[in-house]
Amino acid sequence: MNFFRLTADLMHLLSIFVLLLKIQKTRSCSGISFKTQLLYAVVFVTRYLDLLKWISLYNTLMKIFFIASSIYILYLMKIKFRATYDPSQDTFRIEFLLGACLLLALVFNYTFTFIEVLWTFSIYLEAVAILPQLFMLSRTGEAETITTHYLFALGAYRGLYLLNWIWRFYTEHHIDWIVWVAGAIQTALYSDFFYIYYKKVLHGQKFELP
Amino acid sequence: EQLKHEKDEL
Repeated sequence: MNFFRLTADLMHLLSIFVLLLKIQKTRSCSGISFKTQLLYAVVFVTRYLDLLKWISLYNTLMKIFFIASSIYILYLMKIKFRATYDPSQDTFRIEFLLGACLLLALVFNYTFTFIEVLWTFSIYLEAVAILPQLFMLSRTGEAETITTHYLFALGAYRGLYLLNWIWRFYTEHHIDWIVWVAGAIQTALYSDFFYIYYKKVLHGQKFELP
Repeated sequence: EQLKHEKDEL
């Protein structure tokens, strides 16, 4: 564990708490893409098939939290606050993402086993899971400030993982190409968002696309 | 090249 990784994980936790706060406070999931949340649930379930393999208490607790919270968010969006979700805004075709990620995982993996291919699939899927949310944002052209804080924390989490990998490469000679490439793509997808967040939200303005 | 990818990261 190093500073970047711990901060990244805490940002990831924070992003989920901010999302839960947004839904509970406004009693609405408007502006949130159900498809992105569904993809995150798929990511966590397929990645943490090794849940029973002991690495550390920290590792196990975080895995349980990520799986449980992602499913709870689906429950909030699909059942509790169903009326506030507008599917006509959430039109990104996730079938293509799922198909492409599965195909890539079958071809580019470390070991061709069931668990390993699903782990690789989850890494690729996480990289693009935010696309329905960003697509929704670009369609509506604006977002509630708390929603942008959620997205910022989520993007920062991945950005910090990049620093963690650089750190681990130099201190432990840790190499993980699959995770690196997917993580770099995932962070790059946030670049436009980061720019507008910095320009507008951090200066007290509403998030609006130019 | 050492392909060390123990799944210790989340």
